[in-house]
Amino acid sequence: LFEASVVTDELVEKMEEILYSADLGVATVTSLMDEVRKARGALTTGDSVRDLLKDQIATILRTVEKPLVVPAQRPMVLLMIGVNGAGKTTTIGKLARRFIADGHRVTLAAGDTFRAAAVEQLSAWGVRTGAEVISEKEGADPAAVAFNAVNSAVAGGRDIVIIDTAGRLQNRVNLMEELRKVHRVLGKALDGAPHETILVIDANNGQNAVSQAREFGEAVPITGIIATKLDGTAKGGALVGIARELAIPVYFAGIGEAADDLRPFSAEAFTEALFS
Amino acid sequence: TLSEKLELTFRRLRGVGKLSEDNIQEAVREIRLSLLDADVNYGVVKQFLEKVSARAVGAEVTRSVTPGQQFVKVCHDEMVALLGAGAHELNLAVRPPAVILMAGLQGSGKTTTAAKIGRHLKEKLRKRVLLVPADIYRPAAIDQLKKLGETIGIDVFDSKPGDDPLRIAEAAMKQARDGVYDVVIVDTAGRTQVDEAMMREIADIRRLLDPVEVLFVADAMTGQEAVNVSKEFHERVGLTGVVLTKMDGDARGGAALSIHAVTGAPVKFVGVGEKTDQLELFHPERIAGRILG
Ligand SMILES: Nc1nc2c(ncn2[C@@H]2O[C@H](COP(=O)(O)OP(=O)(O)OP(=O)(O)O)[C@@H](O)[C@H]2O)c(=O)[nH]1
Ligand SMILES: Nc1nc2c(ncn2[C@@H]2O[C@H](COP(=O)(O)OP(=O)(O)OP(=O)(O)O)[C@@H](O)[C@H]2O)c(=O)[nH]1
Ligand SMILES: [Mg+2]
Ligand SMILES: [Mg+2]
Repeated sequence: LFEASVVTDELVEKMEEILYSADLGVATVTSLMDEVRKARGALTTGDSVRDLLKDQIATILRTVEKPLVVPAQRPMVLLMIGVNGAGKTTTIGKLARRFIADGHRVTLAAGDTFRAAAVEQLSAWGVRTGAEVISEKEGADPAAVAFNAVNSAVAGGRDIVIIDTAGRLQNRVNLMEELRKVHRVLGKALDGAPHETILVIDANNGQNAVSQAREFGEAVPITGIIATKLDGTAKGGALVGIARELAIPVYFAGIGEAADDLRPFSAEAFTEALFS
Repeated sequence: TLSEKLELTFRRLRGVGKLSEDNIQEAVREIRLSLLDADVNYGVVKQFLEKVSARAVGAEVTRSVTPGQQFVKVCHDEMVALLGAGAHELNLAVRPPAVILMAGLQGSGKTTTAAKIGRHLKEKLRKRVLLVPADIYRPAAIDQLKKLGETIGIDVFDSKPGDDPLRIAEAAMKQARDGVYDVVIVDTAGRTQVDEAMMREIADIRRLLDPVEVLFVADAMTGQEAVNVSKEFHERVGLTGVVLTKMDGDARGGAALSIHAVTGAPVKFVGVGEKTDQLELFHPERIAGRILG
């Protein structure tokens, strides 16, 4: 019946519950709630606590709200990485749709030479979007596929090459080493490549997303993040912790399974959604 | 007073006395943060600690431990009891063909797990298995299951991308009865629990198949939404079990406790890698230790 006119313990706990339930994680929630406690004396309504939190979170996220820019050098090479099932292959299809709509000639490299029907899946996205797909037989060396794709793109005057990779868990040492090799080989194929190394993160993940960003980032330099599956009920709050700790740009949000289901990341919209 | 404080500390160090709300407070705080860090759902953490605290208070403290340490042990034992309850074996005790239906969010590991379970049944229990691809949406999903079936020597129903999943299920059951298969494993498309059309689809598939097992395939890295997601799946199709995948990673796996709290469904298997032989039976002790951290 009444607006909360005093910042009660109950209200503070309710706010804490909202933050935890959105996967912000212990470190981030603790830090945000410390700010609330410090400001408590000056806060006079329940709404003001929510506003303070929204403001803090939006401020953090604005520092990583950056667009993916296609540089002058061609072809631009993007390396897509991430854990199993995060949405890499599908996101590549969405990026292809977007780049082609912008008038670019796009090549996709089927760098997942391991998983059953991975090449077929990417090829289907090639057909769907009009991007050419470069692949080798199953079991081929991913680094060789990447190398060949870039060389072929250079020769063919392509604008953009997107390299798909097999899903891998960050604690698998040999797979992280394989990733390093792919990254290194891309640089050999073309100076400056890969121009972007994008970590694809599933919004349903909890705190493991932070360790993914940390540990993938120790293997190769990550230039951007794309968060997927934000059309579900997961809020993807781990992104706040990642922003605080690693300040990696978040380029896009995946919001579905179709080619057009990709939106530029908005700190504002994301923060609003956390509290809705 | 200071002497009272020292008395308490001395008693605490001596491990004498009973567990009380006071002497476990620090441990409760620490465990709460650890469970949240492990991705156990906020509400589930609250309920769990309230329940364990209520049960623990009044218990004698073992001589050689502090009340805090004793409380941690009570938490561990309670978690093992919760996760260990229920039937962890697949229930195949029906007139064949026994049907297993896979369900879960996008990318959780359903297709791979369907093949793993098929291989497990074929090699360990000598069952004749038919794998059924009913995901007509994801590009090359049918190819994926067909290829997996090929590598492990298990028959795969010949679904086509244009088919209707209900027609596929119907035709596959006919083939299973005609071909005298023991077990049919139906792979479905990943879906979010708020996609009404897709939830209706899987409810319809379930009704048609009358499966003996409906397995919720959950990624070990799943965060707070594990509660809302599994609850809705449970209400729509009735989960009989859970498979936790990607446990070869370093996610703590708190989703296991969350899912159990809202569905009661027992964990039947754990995925520990991408190959079709990387499926393990569930050990509640191991996951409890991992979640508690
Ligand atoms: N709802 C929803 N589903 C998505 C989104 N992005 C990807 N998916 C789905 O997630 C599942 C996994 O996507 P993939 O593109 O195969 O993921 P991946 O990272 O390439 O997987 P691996 O190569 O096996 O590691 C598929 O069912 C996709 O359709 C998204 O933004 N929203
Ligand atoms: N490391 C590891 N990877 C796994 C495990 N189970 C599945 N995967 C991988 O996770 C990714 C997704 O597996 P899928 O079987 O395609 O998942 P899905 O649930 O069928 O995906 P959708 O059909 O798109 O919803 C693939 O790269 C699998 O190889 C596991 O236990 N450990
Ligand atoms: Mg892929
Ligand atoms: Mg699948």
